[in-house]
Amino acid sequence: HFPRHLKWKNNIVTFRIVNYTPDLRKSDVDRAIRTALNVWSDATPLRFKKLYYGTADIMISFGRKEHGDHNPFDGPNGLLAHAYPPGQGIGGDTHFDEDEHWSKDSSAYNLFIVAAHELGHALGMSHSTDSGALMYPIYSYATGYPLAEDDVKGIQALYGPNPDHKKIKPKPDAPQKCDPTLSFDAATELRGETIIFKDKFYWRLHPQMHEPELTLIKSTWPSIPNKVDAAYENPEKDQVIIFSGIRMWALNGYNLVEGYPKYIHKLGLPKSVRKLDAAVHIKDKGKTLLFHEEEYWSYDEASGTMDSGYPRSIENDFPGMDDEVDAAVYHYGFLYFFHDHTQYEYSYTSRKVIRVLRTNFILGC
Amino acid sequence: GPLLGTEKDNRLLAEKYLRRFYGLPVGLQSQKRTAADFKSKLQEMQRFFKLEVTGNLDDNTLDVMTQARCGVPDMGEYN
Repeated sequence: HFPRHLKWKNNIVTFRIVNYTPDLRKSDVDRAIRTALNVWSDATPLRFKKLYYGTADIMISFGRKEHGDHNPFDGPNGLLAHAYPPGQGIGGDTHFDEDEHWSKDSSAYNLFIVAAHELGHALGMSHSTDSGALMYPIYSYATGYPLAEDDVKGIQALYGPNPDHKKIKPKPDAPQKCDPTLSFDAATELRGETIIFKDKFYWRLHPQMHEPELTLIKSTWPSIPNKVDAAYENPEKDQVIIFSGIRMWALNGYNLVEGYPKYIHKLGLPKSVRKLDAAVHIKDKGKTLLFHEEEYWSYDEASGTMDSGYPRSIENDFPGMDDEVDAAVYHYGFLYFFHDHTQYEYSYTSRKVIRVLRTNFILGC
Repeated sequence: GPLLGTEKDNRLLAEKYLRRFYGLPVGLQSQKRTAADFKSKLQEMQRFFKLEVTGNLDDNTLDVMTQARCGVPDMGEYN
């Protein structure tokens, strides 16, 4: 919250859209603003009434550079918008930078997401340090319900919960890297970096970066699903394959490869496999290991076929390991398996577990 | 020694960012005081974004400073 916990005294708050951006149809702007307001009214007893003339509590406008409040915008990119906390006069007013290109999808800055964030300020919410929260100050594109637990707690601390909506499903908070119970969804290499997927987020680890960087999956790859089951890098093709359910996507660097998604069964997996648990590419052998429950398959990248004699038992072929795997990566002859909150360092050549560590050891914890 | 061109640009970008979002004081102050304020505001920013808190203008900190964001300050009274 802002200092002194500024809030509207009345649960009926008025708003007026003073002008419109030429980037979108008027009806799209109206819809984006109304949907953004509904995000907050779903969680609280607040109701929003639209005014067409006169002064409303929240005056919404588009402007560029100095636009009348001595708080100028900066041209394209950088600052996207700002809003004032509840109060008289300029209080609650919400301004969008007209020098940005506004869109209703992920092609440019999504007006709905920015509006939902700014209207949070107009209702009394300050910035959150949770990178998964709507009130985090940096823009990121995401789909689905935009409020995280932190946003819901914040707004309900000011206005209370919505008496009509007992069930709102906030998106999960950003995972805490040093949580001792942390487990991973998937892990892969990507051009010398390690990418670890967890819920709607991924960590990016670079040998020269002290701290892992946490980002929403959707803000980097808007078209891949929010939940990644398995992933691996094929450095020969310079591709990363992402698995989610029965589909897989190919990434070339940060770009999506055309022709995807494809069904995972194209790899030769039986139809009974509805999702993979983990995947890892063994560079020296040109093989990709695909893990599903207590078994795994070996896929030959050169011939594009599944090796015969599979599936085989994980427990039998990787002695010392658990019988299931959440994520796996391969570095210089060592396989790193992750299962629940445990990480196994497995020597591929001597066929034994060398070290057992906490899963989040890789995140510097 | 004197700052190189890029270093100077980065320093200016950081000063502008910290002034806008973290209330880095503007105006005439001693060089020593300015450097101390810059460091402490930079640390405040690094703490907020869960970066490594060094007080130095490293690449990760600059990355965050150049991302598209909301114009409302992260800390302090919003005037």
